[in-house]
Amino acid sequence: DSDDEQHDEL
Amino acid sequence: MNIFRFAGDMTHLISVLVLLLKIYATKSCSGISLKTQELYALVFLARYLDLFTDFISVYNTVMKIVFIMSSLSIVWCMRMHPMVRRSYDKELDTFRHYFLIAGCLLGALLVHEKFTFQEIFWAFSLYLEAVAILPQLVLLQRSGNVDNLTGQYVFFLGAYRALYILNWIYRYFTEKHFGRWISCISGLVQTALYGDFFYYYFISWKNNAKLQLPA
Repeated sequence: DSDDEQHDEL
Repeated sequence: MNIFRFAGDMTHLISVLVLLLKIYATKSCSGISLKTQELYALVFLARYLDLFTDFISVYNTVMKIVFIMSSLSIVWCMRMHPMVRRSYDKELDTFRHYFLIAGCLLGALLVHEKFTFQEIFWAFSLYLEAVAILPQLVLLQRSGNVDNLTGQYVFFLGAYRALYILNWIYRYFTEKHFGRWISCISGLVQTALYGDFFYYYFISWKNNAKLQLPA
């Protein structure tokens, strides 16, 4: 899902 | 978001605040490597290219802005502030950090998640962050005695990445397809580089003595 694409970590 | 990652972000924020405190309170940057600060500014600029394109959360955006602004202001202070720049250990801070930048850029071109501009700069920022502390560790060994705030700064900086490793382990077991190997491996290397510093920091804390790194 998109979460894996986006780097949600700082 | 999990507790390890939140604790890691807070520890990272504390390390930056400790450094800002040291520079503003003592109007001195002795013992601080300008090269490490420049590398960190580069790490944040390369990693947060998506600051205006991908909105993840208010927390994420605010923290990105805080890290970019603080790292740039520290570099500005150490280069331009009349009082602070005088205390910079120019002759001790001689690590050739341009080789680190070139090496990480080459590494990012070879190993990345996707061959896109943003992904290559993201991988570059992770590799560079892993080695960015080297000029600082070399400077600490050369300058011998480490003042408290500088020691705390490096300690929190190392602790934040160690907490992130716990975060990656937690996410690996709780999310079905969590495969950020670039982050994990860079993070492990980064934390390992602090190994000897952590050891001497713990010894000095145990003996309640001043932190002394072997030359």
